[in-house]
Amino acid sequence: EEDEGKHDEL
Amino acid sequence: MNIFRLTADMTHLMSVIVLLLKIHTIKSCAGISLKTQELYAIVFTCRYLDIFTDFISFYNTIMKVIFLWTSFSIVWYMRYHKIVRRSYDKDQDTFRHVFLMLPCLVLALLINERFTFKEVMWTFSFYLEAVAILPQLVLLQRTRNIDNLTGQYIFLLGAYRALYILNWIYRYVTEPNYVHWIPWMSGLVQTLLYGDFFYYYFLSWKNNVKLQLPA
Repeated sequence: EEDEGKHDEL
Repeated sequence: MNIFRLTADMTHLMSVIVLLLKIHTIKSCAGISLKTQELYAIVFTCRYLDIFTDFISFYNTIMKVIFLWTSFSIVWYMRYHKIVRRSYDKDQDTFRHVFLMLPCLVLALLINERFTFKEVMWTFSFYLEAVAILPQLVLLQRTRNIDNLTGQYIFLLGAYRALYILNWIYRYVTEPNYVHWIPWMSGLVQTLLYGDFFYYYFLSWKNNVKLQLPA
C-alpha cells in the first residue's frame, strides 16, 4: 500500500 | 489495511463522536480542554496537507475530511457557541500550547524522514499529537470532576493510539522493510502519557466508583 513518500495511514 | 488499524480508526472516530455528542446534546464542554482540542485541529491540518495531492483511498480521504471537520467544529463550539462556551473553564485550562508546539516544531526540523515542507509538517503533527493530551490531563487533575462522557472520550482517545501500535507491529512483521520510527516513537510516548489515566480509569471501573485522579 505504501508508495514511496506517501503516508497511507491517518 | 488490517483489523488493528481499522479498529483503531473506528475507536478514534468514536472518541470524536462521543465528544461532539456531549457538546451538542447537553450543550456543555465542562471538563474539556480547549487547548487540547485546538492542538488536535493543528495536528490534523499539518498531517493532512496531502489530502488534495495524494489520493490513497476513498476511506483515507473520507476519514481525513471527518477528522478535520469534527476537530474544527469542536473548537468552534467551545469558542463561539453562546451556550457551550459558558461551560468552558478557561481559568483552569491555562496550559500554554506554544510550550508544546515549539519543541515539536524544532524536533520535526531536526528529525524527519525527508526535509520537505509537507514531510516536516507531517512529522510535526506526530510529535504534537503525542503531547496534545497534556492540557486535557492537567485540566482533569485540577478540576477532578470527570463526568462519564469525558472519561469515555479520553479512554477512547488513548485506546486508538494503543491499537495503532498493534497495527505497526503487525505491519512490521508482515510487510518487508516497513519501518517508520517517527510514528512509532511518537505513538509510544502518546500511549504512555495515558498510562496513569488508564490505570485510574480501570480502577474506577473495577471498583465501580466515580473516576477520580489523584491531585
